[in-house]
Amino acid sequence: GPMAAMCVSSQRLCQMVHSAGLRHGTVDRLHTLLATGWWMAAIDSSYDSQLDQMIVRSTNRFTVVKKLANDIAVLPQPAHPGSSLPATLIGLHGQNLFEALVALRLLADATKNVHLEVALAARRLAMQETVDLHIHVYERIVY
Amino acid sequence: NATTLAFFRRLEALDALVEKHLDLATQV
Repeated sequence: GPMAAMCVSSQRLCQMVHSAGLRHGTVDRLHTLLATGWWMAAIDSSYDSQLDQMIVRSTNRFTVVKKLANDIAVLPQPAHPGSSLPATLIGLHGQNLFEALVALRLLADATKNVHLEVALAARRLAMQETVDLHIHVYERIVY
Repeated sequence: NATTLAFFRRLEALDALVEKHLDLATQV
């Protein structure tokens, strides 16, 4: 039934977000929200179709963003993840990373890997932002 | 709402940055 379908789509979304390796706590937050939503849908059937549609939309959107990130991640050579990331970006997250990315000025002789690592950092931030926005919307519905 | 608008603006800016650096990566 719809509850079982929602359970499966929730687990799939959590698994995808987990495998993306986003900021600590993201998967836990999403998992708690979806579990809460599942119980609310069990009590009030007006929730289940709305939530299930949202979960499917989130999964579809996230699939696209994650694929784009994976496509970039395989390009740097040799494979030393993050080793070519400019020092001004290391350890930054969220708004700080966004501002540093926008302000970033690379030297004209920057290597291919540096550009690829910067592109990957921007894509990974877009992935985190996408998940965060979807979590924000779920929170407004569930709580 | 404001959160969604800010999100789409940042996403557009990030997409542009990705494009720019992928282009530069192919040039070196």
